[in-house]
Amino acid sequence: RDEKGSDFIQTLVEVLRATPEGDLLELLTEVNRQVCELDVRGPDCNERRKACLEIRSSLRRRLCLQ
Amino acid sequence: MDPWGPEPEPSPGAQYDLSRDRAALCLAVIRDRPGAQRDVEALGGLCQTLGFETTLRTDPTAQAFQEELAQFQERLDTRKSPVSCALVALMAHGGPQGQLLGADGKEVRPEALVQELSHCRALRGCPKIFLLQACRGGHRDAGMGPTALPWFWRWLRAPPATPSHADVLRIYADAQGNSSGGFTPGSCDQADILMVYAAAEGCVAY
Repeated sequence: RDEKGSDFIQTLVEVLRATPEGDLLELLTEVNRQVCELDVRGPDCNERRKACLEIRSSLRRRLCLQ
Repeated sequence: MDPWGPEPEPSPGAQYDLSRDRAALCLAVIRDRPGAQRDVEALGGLCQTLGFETTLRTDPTAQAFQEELAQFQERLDTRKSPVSCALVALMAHGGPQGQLLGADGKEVRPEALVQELSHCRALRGCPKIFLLQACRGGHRDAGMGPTALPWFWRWLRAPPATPSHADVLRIYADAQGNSSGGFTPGSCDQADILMVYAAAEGCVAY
């Protein structure tokens, strides 16, 4: 998270705004792909780090928010 | 459909019916979390675009996290028009064992908050989405050496670079529905839940 917000929330919003009609699980996979591609620097280290989402689902149907 | 009546068993490939109301709850600790306000604004705008009636509370204490969830559930159970989907966003600093830290620095288990909503009668059979923006520990993934790397980082380095859908998802089977205990598939409290963590278990969220 930096002054622009967190990688997760900001990427999530961007992906869902671009494709709101998509299957949410597929969109989250895309969010994860984009987050994993980012190089991040923590506030107390200069080395580049990686982050990865964890998605847990017990959904029984497709979930499309639009 | 009668929201309190028997729930039809989903057919393969079926889609959730989201034609009724949608409700969202956003609990965000923004104090001492630079950029958190931007997340709140971005997520709030998205929820509005997607038709969610959104309740926002900033800087909740650990106790308020639980109280807000309980009140949210109560409102859903008592409202006149049924809901077809709920979204809960929890944003805070995280403790070393995956706890959420309230604005008072006290801890609350995110799983306890999820349980709160899994018993909501109004949401039976409806999708419940949880977004958790918080650290889940102090591990920082540096991505060193392919054989000694965490599983998710090995995916990134191996061609193709994109992890598959099946790799990423940790599917929790509907234990009640798969058991021979006589429950109907729709009776399981743990079904229809989608949880998205901003970080892998034990790791820092950025």
